[in-house]
Amino acid sequence: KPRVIAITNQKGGAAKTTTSVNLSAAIAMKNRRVLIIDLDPQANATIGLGLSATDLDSSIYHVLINPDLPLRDIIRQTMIENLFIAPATIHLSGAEVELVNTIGREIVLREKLSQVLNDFDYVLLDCPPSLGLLTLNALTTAKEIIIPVQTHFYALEGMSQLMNTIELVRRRLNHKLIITGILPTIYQAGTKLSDKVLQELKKFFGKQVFDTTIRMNIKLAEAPSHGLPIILYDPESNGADDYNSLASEVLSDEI
Amino acid sequence: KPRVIAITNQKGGAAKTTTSVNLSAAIAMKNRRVLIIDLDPQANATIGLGLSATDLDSSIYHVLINPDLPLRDIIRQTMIENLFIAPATIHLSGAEVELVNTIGREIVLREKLSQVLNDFDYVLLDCPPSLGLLTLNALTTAKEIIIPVQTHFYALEGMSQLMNTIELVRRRLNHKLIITGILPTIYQAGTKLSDKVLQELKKFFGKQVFDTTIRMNIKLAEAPSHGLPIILYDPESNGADDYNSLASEVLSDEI
Ligand SMILES: Nc1ncnc2c1ncn2[C@@H]1O[C@H](COP(=O)(O)OP(=O)(O)OP(=O)(O)O)[C@@H](O)[C@H]1O
Ligand SMILES: Nc1ncnc2c1ncn2[C@@H]1O[C@H](COP(=O)(O)OP(=O)(O)OP(=O)(O)O)[C@@H](O)[C@H]1O
Ligand SMILES: [Mg+2]
Ligand SMILES: [Mg+2]
Repeated sequence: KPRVIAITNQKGGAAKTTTSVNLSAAIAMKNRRVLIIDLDPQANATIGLGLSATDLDSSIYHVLINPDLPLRDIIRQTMIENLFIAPATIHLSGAEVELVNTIGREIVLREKLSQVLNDFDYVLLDCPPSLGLLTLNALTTAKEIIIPVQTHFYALEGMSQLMNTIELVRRRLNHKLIITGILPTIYQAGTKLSDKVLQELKKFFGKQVFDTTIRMNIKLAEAPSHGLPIILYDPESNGADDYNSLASEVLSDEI
Repeated sequence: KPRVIAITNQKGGAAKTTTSVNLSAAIAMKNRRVLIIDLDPQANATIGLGLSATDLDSSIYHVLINPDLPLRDIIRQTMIENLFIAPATIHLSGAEVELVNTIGREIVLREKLSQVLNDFDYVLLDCPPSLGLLTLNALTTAKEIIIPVQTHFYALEGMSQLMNTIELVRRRLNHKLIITGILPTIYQAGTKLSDKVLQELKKFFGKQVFDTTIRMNIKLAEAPSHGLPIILYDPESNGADDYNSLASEVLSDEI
């Protein structure tokens, strides 16, 4: 049975895209068939995997807005054999307002994904930094959630708002939705702040916090400028190690 | 004449809030009367200045949604004599959808601010990481824009989308809107990436890039956990120096 995982946090700069791109790539390298769906109008996951966010004639925007366009028609192969992407373009910034008066506006993506779901073992959804309709579509479609959290103060503050939203979605739109894990990111070893926030995360969320912490590593920030996931850009780096160990942890949950 | 400046960038984690809070504080310390308006449902600027985002009974949300509630009624004094805040609470996350069908939905904030504008020399608007109705209200209300840009690759990619949106707002809603400056933030001295992105910013935007660059400084990330701007938390830090020099640059534009 395919696993569908939303990578979400309304806090900006939590490393949602960095996690979506590099976790997808690491899982694909472990011989699972993976689809990443870019739901952010900034189209960072699309750019980070080497595609253009402006030259594409159709994207996830067109699939969400046009009832007759199947998701299958926009899925593309990436540079990694088992990794496919449903790309975003900047048209997606219009989707939030355009979907507001659509019947079943939170369910559109789930309906479209159901047609291709059995072609994949994993589907990862990269979300924008908000709790609007694109994120709600992701939370209604996903079975699992991974929450990247920068080990900084503002990031910690936003968690209760996110948890409240997840609870509402679970009650009204998607009963089986579970939190697979909370992922500490951009961890700056040796700073009091990062250690304090990491401790707070473990105190509040206990076992839900992944064993893996993603350390700050400039290679992770360089890789997207080459359109490559870290595993291809610098396989010896801390970033590649950390996302590889995250992938192992996620795979160990396979039923 | 009061200056109204929107601090905006749809890219998450660009240091919009860090800039709004610390630039406001630095300008207030130079004897200008300053109002900061928190337009982000995460209410980070509110928290960063020591207020609660949950205990307040009225906030900018109530002012935007209730035509009878004047902005004056929610403005509070901060720990700095000349600095006042119109705080946010998490109710603000409902405003985007609630405003969609309001007549003149992009103009609501401008109307409310006009009643108190002459009480201040500077008004700074902290925006959420999106180009939705809250940010559009800020761009329609402001006369000037400051764009914080992290010196990373994804941050650079998002600039053309932001510039397009600003151009549309200028044409349709706010003819006088100008870009006061592009602010390089979270600059990691000695990394190729930060230098490369800084060079690209200067190549594309020339004189629009501030002389001041905000260096990465852990003290800037620690200060919000004490509810203090950097100038009070650690006045000797690089962060305090950088935001002080930014304030001088912004004040030098005074007519
Ligand atoms: N572990 C890390 N070490 C160093 N840089 C990182 C790390 N993780 C992410 N980054 C960089 O930090 C910035 C923010 O990360 P990213 O864009 O992935 O976050 P996001 O949550 O997707 O942001 P948004 O809210 O805009 O969608 C990016 O420039 C990215 O390259
Ligand atoms: N110069 C800096 N040095 C170190 N940390 C910084 C710096 N500027 C900002 N930060 C930290 O980086 C994180 C992102 O900054 P901030 O929250 O101000 O960005 P933002 O653009 O307001 O984010 P959002 O898109 O969520 O509104 C915060 O944890 C902040 O404390
Ligand atoms: Mg992202
Ligand atoms: Mg902010």
